Order: sequence, then structure tokens, then C-alpha cells
Amino acid sequence: MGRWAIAVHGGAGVDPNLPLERQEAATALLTRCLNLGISALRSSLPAIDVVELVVRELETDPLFNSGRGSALTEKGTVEMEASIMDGRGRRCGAVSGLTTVKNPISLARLVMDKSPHSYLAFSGAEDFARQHGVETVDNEYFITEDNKGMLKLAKEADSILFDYRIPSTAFETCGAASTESPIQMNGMPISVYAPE
Amino acid sequence: TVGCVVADTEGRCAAATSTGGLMNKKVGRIGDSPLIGAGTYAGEVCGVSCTGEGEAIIRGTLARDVAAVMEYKGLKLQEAVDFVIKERLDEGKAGLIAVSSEGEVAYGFNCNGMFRGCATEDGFMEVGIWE
Repeated sequence: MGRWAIAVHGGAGVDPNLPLERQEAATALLTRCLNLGISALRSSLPAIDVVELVVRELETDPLFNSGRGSALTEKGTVEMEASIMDGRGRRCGAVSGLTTVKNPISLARLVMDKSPHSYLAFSGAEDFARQHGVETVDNEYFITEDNKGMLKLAKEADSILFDYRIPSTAFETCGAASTESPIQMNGMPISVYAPE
Repeated sequence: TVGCVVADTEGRCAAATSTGGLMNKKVGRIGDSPLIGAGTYAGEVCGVSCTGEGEAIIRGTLARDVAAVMEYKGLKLQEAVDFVIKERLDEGKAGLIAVSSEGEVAYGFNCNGMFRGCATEDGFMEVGIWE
């Protein structure tokens, strides 16, 4: 018998001025999700079920950029994407462009388990969700006041903004957006591709 | 972006990643998270989930590369993570978490912080944000 191991993340590229209470909220959520996964592993749940269970928890909490609390498009809407992969047999499922599916990771799991494909996107993915009775909600459900404020900042900075929770006091834009770096990527200034 | 990677007591690895993408992104933009081999990968030796600058992660096929350098260069998990973060991102900023089928955990990032937590059966547990 091997030993179990688990890791979770909530995104990279963190605002250096993130207020302490936000940091504490983030570490509390990560700890809760780790413990959820650990008790599932101790109950001998297979790895593929544990990763889905933990990511559902992270999608439901608005703190990080997924599910409820997702970053917003330039139009102020939410388009979510997710993928899941089982190392045993390298089976996988992925979805993109979701606007109403409450837990995208579970739809990716259904694509892996219940479809002949490994990736469904936009209206095809939404149709597949309805065929399988997956829980759907209005797009508004995913949009938070925090993220409306961040989108406003990103538009003022004319950039794609870091995905971190901007403290309500400071309204400076992210470093990469304000300093034009000479580095190009895909023909665009690197500052356009700010980390999330 | 959020992610979870797990190795269970049968030595099976799995990975899952979910995201809203980048703030102010164009409608229809696809990032790294749903792309198997870029933002998410799980095979016989490890499971990986990435986050950060999607376009850089895609170009570097970051998640698959961790498994590839383990398989072909014989690197251990943390060595593989460090190699990929250091060599595969060009100027891109990103982070990743990984587990091995032997029950190890590892993570790496080249930006100013990553929300992460990890635990192993022998009692190790760590939750962090900064370096």
C-alpha cells in the first residue's frame, strides 16, 4: 500500500498589499479544503473523486477565482472553464465557456465519464449539462461586488488585471499594467498578460 | 484559478483545475486550465495543476513537462517542479502544485505569491501564501 498525498491552490500572483484579514480568510479556506480531502482519503475515496470534491468546495466559496467569485470578461460577464484528469489510464475531461453551470469541475468529470469526448465548450457544454441534469444558476450568481470593482480598475488601467483581491482602500493598478515592459509575448506587450 | 492534486493509497494520481480566467479577458478566451497537458495533467507518476499567466503555461505545456522530466530525465518530483518553473516559462509568471504516486507533494512559483496548501500521510501539513 502506498501513502496518500494532497495539495491545493487558490491562484498565483498575489497582491503584496493584501490585507491581513484577506490572507487569513484564504489560509482558512485552504486548510478547510485540505482537511476535506484528507478525510476523504482516509475513507479510501479514489484520487479522482477527492480532487473533484475539493475543487467543488473551492468553486462554491467566492474567495478565489473560480465558480462563484470568478474573474469577469471585458463585458462584465463570467465564462468559466475546468479540467480533470485521472492518472490511471490517463482519462480526462474539460469544459470552457460555461456561464450557468454551478460547479464546472463536475461537468468536466461528466465529459470524462459520460461522453466519447475529452473537451466540450460554450453552448455544446451547456447543452450537455442540461442533458445530464447538472445544477445550473443564473450568471449573476457568479458575479461579486469585489470583482465588479476589479474589472473597473482593469478597464481604467486598460489591462488584464492580476487576479487578486484588491484591498478596498488602495486603488493602484497592478505593477505589470502600469510599467510598460519592453518584453513582448505573442506580439503583445507582456503587461497585457498579467498573471491572474 | 483553483486546483487540487491527489495521490491515493493505491498509488493513483489525479488532478483538477477550475477558473474564471483573467479579469477583463476577451469573451471566448480559453486559458490553460482546461487544456490537458498545459494547466492540468495526471499520469502514472504524478498529478499537476497550474495557475498564473495562461498564455505562458500553454506555450510551455507546463503540467505535462513535470511528468515528462520525471519519466525521461529521472528527476524526483520537487526537482521536476523546480526545473519546469525555471526553464519552461520564458518571462511568464506562474505557479503549480504536484503530487507523485509515491506520496510526495511539491509546489513551485516564480511570482510574488501563491495560495497553496499541502499534506502527506506521515503528518506533514503546510498552508501558505508567500515565499
